[in-house]
Amino acid sequence: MNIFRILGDVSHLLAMIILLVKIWRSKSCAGISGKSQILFALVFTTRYLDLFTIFISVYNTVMKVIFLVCAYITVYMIYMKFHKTFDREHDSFRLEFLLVPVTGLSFLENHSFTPLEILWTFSIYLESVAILPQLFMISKTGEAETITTHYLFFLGLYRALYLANWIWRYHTENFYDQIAVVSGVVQTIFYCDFFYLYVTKVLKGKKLSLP
Amino acid sequence: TMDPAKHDEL
Repeated sequence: MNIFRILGDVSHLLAMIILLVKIWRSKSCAGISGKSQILFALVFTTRYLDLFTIFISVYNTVMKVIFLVCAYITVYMIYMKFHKTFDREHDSFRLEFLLVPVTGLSFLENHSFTPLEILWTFSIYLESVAILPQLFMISKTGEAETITTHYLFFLGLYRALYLANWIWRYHTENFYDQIAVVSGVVQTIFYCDFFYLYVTKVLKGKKLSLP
Repeated sequence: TMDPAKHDEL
């Protein structure tokens, strides 16, 4: 465990908590893509099947369970509890455009052709593109609430910190996982445009709105 | 075979 890893995990957790707090306090999930949240729930479900096969540490197990629970509560809030506030019209990204290539790729490019390994690979590939419905929704409506941008910032920061973690692990442990690294780079690139807007607008007190 | 280093990450 290095500083980048722990800060990355904290950012990830913070992002999920910010989103839940936003929905809970405003009693509304306006501006949030339910499709992205379903994809994240699917990402955690397929990746954390290793909870049943391998024990790493108490930290590892607890965090995985928290992430799973947060993801499912978020989906429940959007599609059940506050479904009347859900902006279904603008959440129109076609999920099959992501799911079909990601499923195909996880069968083609994996570490070993076993069910758990394919599902793990699927989760890594899917996570790299899971935010696209949310970014698509923002580009469609042309704006995002400030708290939603904080959520996105910490979610992007998490993956950027993981990149630093992988560089660190490569130098100190000689460990490097090509599937995770390539997907992590792709995932981080998707946030670059957003990071730019976040720094130039949101941090200066302006609302994020697109021209 | 499982790679523990990989499963250590979240």
